[in-house]
Amino acid sequence: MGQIIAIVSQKGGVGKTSTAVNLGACLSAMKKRVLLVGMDPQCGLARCFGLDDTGAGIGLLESIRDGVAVSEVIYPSHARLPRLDIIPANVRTMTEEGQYIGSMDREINLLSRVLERVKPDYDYIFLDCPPRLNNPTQAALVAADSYLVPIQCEYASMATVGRVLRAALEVRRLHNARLGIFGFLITMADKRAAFTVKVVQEIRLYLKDRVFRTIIPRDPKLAEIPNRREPVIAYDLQSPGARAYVQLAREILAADSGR
Amino acid sequence: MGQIIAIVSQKGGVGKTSTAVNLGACLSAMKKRVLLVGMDPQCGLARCFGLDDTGAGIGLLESIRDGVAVSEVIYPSHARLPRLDIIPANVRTMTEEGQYIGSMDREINLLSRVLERVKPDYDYIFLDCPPRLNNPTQAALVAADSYLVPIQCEYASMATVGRVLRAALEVRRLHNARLGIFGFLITMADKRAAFTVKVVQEIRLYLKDRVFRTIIPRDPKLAEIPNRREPVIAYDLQSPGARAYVQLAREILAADSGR
Ligand SMILES: Nc1ncnc2c1ncn2[C@@H]1O[C@H](COP(=O)(O)OP(=O)(O)OP(=O)(O)O)[C@@H](O)[C@H]1O
Ligand SMILES: Nc1ncnc2c1ncn2[C@@H]1O[C@H](COP(=O)(O)OP(=O)(O)OP(=O)(O)O)[C@@H](O)[C@H]1O
Ligand SMILES: [Mg+2]
Ligand SMILES: [Mg+2]
Repeated sequence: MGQIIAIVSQKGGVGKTSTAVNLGACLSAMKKRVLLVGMDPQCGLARCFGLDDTGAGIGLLESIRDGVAVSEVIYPSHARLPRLDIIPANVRTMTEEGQYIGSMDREINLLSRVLERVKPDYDYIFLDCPPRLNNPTQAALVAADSYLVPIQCEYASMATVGRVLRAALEVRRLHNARLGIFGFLITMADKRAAFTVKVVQEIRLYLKDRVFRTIIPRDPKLAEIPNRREPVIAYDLQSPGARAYVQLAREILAADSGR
Repeated sequence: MGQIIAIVSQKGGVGKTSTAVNLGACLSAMKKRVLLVGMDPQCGLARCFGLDDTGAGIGLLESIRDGVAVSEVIYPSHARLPRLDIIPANVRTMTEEGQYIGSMDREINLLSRVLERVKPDYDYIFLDCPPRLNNPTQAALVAADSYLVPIQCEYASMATVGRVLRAALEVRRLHNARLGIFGFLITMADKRAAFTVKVVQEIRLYLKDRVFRTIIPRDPKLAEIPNRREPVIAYDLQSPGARAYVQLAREILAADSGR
């Protein structure tokens, strides 16, 4: 029975989508069945697999707004990653975004109900959220078993962690008592920057053992994904970024088997 | 009479706040009177000047929700930048964010009316928007004379530019016929990354002379701002980041005097 993990951060550009794509790919390469759900109206997740926002297909929007069965909006990700599936957001206009968010504002459990039907088919379901804490992120936290917060290794991102914790506690109190912390992931750690060591120390001091041991380094190879339209392990397994996500997947599987 | 410029991008982490802070500081150091308005519920702008979200003061929230006069929520930015003022968002909880956005959803011209009163007091008013296109960003586009789009020099950011253009055209058609393009700014250009030259070329090909000649390089010195609580020109005028924002300010002043 799969676990649903929401990837959230109010701060933009911290590696939410990159973590969904690369962690998902690594876990699926290690024989786990993984589903990635694009919650973000930006459609960034879809772009990483060539399921462009100009496509003719349907996606999460049609499931949420029109009640289309979620099995109809699941797409394969990549020929070499048969265990990795994608649900693209498919939100293309401001009007569609209004309808998409409006449906979740009206019924906060809607996403949870939609995903219940496929939960048994996957080991991990990652929800790639937009950089905000209100809907669609709130609905993702209601549907999730736990949440993962990427923290860019910089002061601006560190300062917003408290807000995610508060928002998650509120969802736990009002809507979803099982919501737990999957973990905090330090991303884009840049060896060149003088503040990196200090920021890592402060994050570990503040969040203790809820921070993954694996740190994702800043690696320009990862920024090529939207252009190559595949995860980094498919085109450069030896890059620092790929090796870090492989290590993170191993760390997660070791922790899960120990539970 | 000042011009109101909304700084927008649906993509997160592309340098919206950094551009507001540093461009604003440079223009004010060049004797222009500048106001920065924190539209983003994250309160990132306030943090860059030590007006923390834990503060006891009032901000844009109180003007928008409670009708407090905007002159009451204007704060000085920095002892050495007397011509640079700040309006912090002051949105601290999800409830407040709901009230803040709800007020603008109900009356799309609200922000425009609030800012009209101070427009004559400044040469430039920059609105630092969150990474989304619906409110509060829509209200910012309604209030603005023009908009500035930072484009992080990476594929993921480039792909979302079309959406900003479409959203701005819609606001122009329905609410604000004077809304023009202030310019597109390439940010975080990393000399180490192989794709930088290609991405710059594609951006210039697609957006032509609406792209500023000045490019902001990736410079870790800029990421220290939330910790130092002052713009980069106040602590490292010779850094690549500071020199680039000084050059951008000069480019803008030259263009404005030519108009
Ligand atoms: N470890 C890394 N090293 C270098 N670049 C990275 C890394 N991780 C992600 N990137 C790049 O940084 C940018 C931001 O990453 P990404 O889009 O995954 O963040 P996000 O949190 O999903 O952003 P948003 O808030 O817009 O949803 C992208 O251009 C991505 O390619
Ligand atoms: N040119 C640059 N070089 C290196 N780091 C930068 C640069 N500009 C901004 N940064 C850093 O990158 C991160 C993102 O920048 P910033 O917060 O200004 O982006 P934003 O678009 O306002 O993000 P959000 O979408 O969350 O509002 C911050 O940690 C900032 O300090
Ligand atoms: Mg994303
Ligand atoms: Mg910002």
